[in-house]
Amino acid sequence: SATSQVVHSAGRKFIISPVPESRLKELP
Amino acid sequence: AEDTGVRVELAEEDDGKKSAIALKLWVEDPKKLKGKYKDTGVIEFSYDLETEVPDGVAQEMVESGFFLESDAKIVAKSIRDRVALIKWRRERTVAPGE
Repeated sequence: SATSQVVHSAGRKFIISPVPESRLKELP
Repeated sequence: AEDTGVRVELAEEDDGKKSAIALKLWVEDPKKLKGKYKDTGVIEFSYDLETEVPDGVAQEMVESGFFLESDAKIVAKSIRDRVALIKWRRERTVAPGE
């Protein structure tokens, strides 16, 4: 999924992008 | 910093001067949280080192639907640990001439 953006009512912007595979711990 | 299962890192180079810095946060180990966060992704946001508190940002993330209220404390702690490290490094990086 591509990058998306959520703006909180207080005005802060959150930019969401996929977690790179390398960053995820080895799941069982 | 303690491994809370939530990872927070700098999203940009820290020049040591500006108060607002970009951070990125993601769930590295979902098992350590109460909610189910299979694909929350990396959340990048701006954080003002001088005026803001981690708990406020964590609450905004809960209100924005990224995390459950029950996980707000873990998120806040993860942000607090990273912010403390940034501030600690800044104190130790004395600019030439200072």
